[in-house]
Amino acid sequence: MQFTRLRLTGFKSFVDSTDLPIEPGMTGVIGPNGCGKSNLVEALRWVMGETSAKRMRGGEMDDVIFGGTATRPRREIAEVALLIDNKERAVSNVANLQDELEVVRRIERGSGSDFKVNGKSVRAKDVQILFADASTGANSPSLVSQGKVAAIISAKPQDRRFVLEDAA
Amino acid sequence: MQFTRLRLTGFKSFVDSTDLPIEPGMTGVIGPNGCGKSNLVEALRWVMGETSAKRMRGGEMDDVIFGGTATRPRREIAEVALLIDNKERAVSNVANLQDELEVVRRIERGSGSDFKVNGKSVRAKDVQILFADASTGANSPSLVSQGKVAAIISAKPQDRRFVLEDAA
Amino acid sequence: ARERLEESFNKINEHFKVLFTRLFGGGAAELKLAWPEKKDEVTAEEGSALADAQEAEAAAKSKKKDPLEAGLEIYAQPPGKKLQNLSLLSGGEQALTAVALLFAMFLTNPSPICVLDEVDAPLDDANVDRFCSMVEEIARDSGTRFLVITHHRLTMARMDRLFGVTMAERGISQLVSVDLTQTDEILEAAE
Amino acid sequence: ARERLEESFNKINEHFKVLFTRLFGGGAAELKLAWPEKKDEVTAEEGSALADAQEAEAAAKSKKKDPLEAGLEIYAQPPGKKLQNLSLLSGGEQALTAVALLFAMFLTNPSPICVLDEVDAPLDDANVDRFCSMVEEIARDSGTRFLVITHHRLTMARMDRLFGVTMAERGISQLVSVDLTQTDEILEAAE
Ligand SMILES: Nc1ncnc2c1ncn2[C@@H]1O[C@H](COP(=O)(O)OP(=O)(O)OP(=O)(O)O)[C@@H](O)[C@H]1O
Ligand SMILES: Nc1ncnc2c1ncn2[C@@H]1O[C@H](COP(=O)(O)OP(=O)(O)OP(=O)(O)O)[C@@H](O)[C@H]1O
Ligand SMILES: [Mg+2]
Ligand SMILES: [Mg+2]
Repeated sequence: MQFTRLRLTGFKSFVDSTDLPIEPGMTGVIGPNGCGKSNLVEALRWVMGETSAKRMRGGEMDDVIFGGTATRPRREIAEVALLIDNKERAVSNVANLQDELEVVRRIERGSGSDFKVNGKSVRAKDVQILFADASTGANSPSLVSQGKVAAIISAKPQDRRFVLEDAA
Repeated sequence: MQFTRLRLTGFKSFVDSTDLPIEPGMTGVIGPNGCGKSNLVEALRWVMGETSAKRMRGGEMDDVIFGGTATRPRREIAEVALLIDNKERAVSNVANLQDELEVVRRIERGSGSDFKVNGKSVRAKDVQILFADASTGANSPSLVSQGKVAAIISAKPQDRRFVLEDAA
Repeated sequence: ARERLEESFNKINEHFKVLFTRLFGGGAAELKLAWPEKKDEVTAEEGSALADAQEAEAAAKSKKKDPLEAGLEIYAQPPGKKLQNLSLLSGGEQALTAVALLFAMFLTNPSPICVLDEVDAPLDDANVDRFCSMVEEIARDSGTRFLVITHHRLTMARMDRLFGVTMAERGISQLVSVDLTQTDEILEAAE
Repeated sequence: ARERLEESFNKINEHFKVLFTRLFGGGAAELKLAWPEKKDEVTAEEGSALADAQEAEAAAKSKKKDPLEAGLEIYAQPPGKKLQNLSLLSGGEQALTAVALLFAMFLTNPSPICVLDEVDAPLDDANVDRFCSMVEEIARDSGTRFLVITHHRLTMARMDRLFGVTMAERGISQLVSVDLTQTDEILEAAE
């Protein structure tokens, strides 16, 4: 499984539809404070099935929907799509027949969010399993949030079990 | 009250007696990772009466004593002295008659630490009050530890009361 | 004690508003006293007879406004953005807001010393510049002496004097006075 | 499941030892399985008859060695320093140790993507260089795609491609592809 593109629409400060290509090797993301870099990381975590609003730095999940600025009205819907190259057939369940997968998560203010894989509605659980089988996902240690890199050092030994479990 | 010099001997990685002049304006401290910059901040906090080994990043207070390296044996004693210009007589209690104060804290492995002001033994409490009266001290918000600057933002409103109390 | 607390709250708040707008080049921020929600529930539990309840209610009300019991709420709005939950601010924006509050406290009640250990780490170059200008000004106005630990070359260049900490002998820290042209030597020493 | 866990522990540990020494330019580090101390107290409470206690003791003993119950202890010793409590390591040393462990997990069980949000913030220039070299190598060897958010110019220069996030319109994020000569434009845009 390879990730190829992330598309945000109405998600946090990315009100206009924005595409981030994910290509092999190292892609640098730069910009001034508060411009929206960490929001990109959260968009990726969110589309992979994140269930905690707190990890999205908000009070409730609706806080991920564009809240408006001095010049633009707030939105009612936010959507993130993740495009995946599945030629290696790494994915077990939902959509193993397709060469390319598009996982979409969409939230509407006040009425929760839903998931689609290649246009077909699926449960959050299906999406979480899809990514867990490929050693990634919303809780993957490979998504290192800002300021959290050394958290594993100050954790207790029992709280580091995910290191072993993830790899097993 | 003005601080004029900090002297460390056998304190953490500063095994040889080291003087840091504290002059008006801005003094920059630079150096590679792990060279001992944050240890200087802890020396200042410690001499002002810090009681928690955890805030010294150690398991117990003896961890502040030089623990030895591949080429040098460990020490049994650590000492930090803080020199203060007291011409304005800002300090109430202990030693108000002197123009210059020297506050010294010394710890011996396995037998705790003691304080002296201008050579006279005093209690930890006296030292803590001496600095509290001058709006500083081991718990002062003006000693911002590494990575902790934004802690006040993520704290709960009730935990920010020190902002008001300190200034009152 | 109550008056003194109210007075220092007002002073800190005034400074905080000004410093925030200068550090962010715009926007607005303020502090508010906040009381824990629990007051009302406590009153209901305590009141047995109606009279008791009303008395407790009145007491809680007056207690409610007691600054000595209050917590501190922070509202921050970077330029052009909507006012929102502090946790939605970025890493750099949170650090800058915290610095504005810290310096507001200094201006209200100067402290002889301030130590900032890599406070500029999350800041971009434009904000490092504004941060340094403010430190310079506070050091001049309030007489506070600053120790600034940093890896940012922009910050190093703004200091009145520099000290390098090296470990020429592995595991042993030594302090040397440095001028700006020598910073590379000190920093490279780790190779 | 027990064998698999033991096997992946050994693999991660082997990688961790190598990566730590390369990131620090020396020193040594290792992982150990750790069991909570509480096992013995629990046994004493549970055991009513002596036989029960002995049986529980034996069960606890065999449980004691059960990798499925174990936590993970990290031992790290930067070059020339004594082995000591992890909390005594500096900010930069802790970040570097965490990176070594993260990459050890990748080499054991590659993940399709890795996102590092300002992981290089606490590092000095020499360590930023070693960090970037390692990211380059892992991206090549394990095929993991990396998104690296940074303010460090040294790190920007090592990337295969760069994207700038700007807020030309206040509060609205836009993404633009950038080449290295344009970084100043993007970063200055905040003024
Ligand atoms: N729902 C939302 N609607 C609009 N804007 C939002 C929303 N949620 C967050 N934001 C904005 O996003 C900004 C934070 O972005 P982010 O944390 O990604 O910045 P960053 O580029 O990582 O900055 P830094 O370099 O300081 O870490 C905040 O200023 C906030 O106003
Ligand atoms: N009691 C002690 N004896 C000897 N060395 C010690 C002692 N306590 C801490 N150290 C050493 O001090 C070092 C940490 O120093 P410090 O945290 O001040 O580094 P720093 O310069 O702040 O680095 P960074 O830039 O990464 O924050 C550790 O490597 C540790 O080995
Ligand atoms: Mg960020
Ligand atoms: Mg440090």
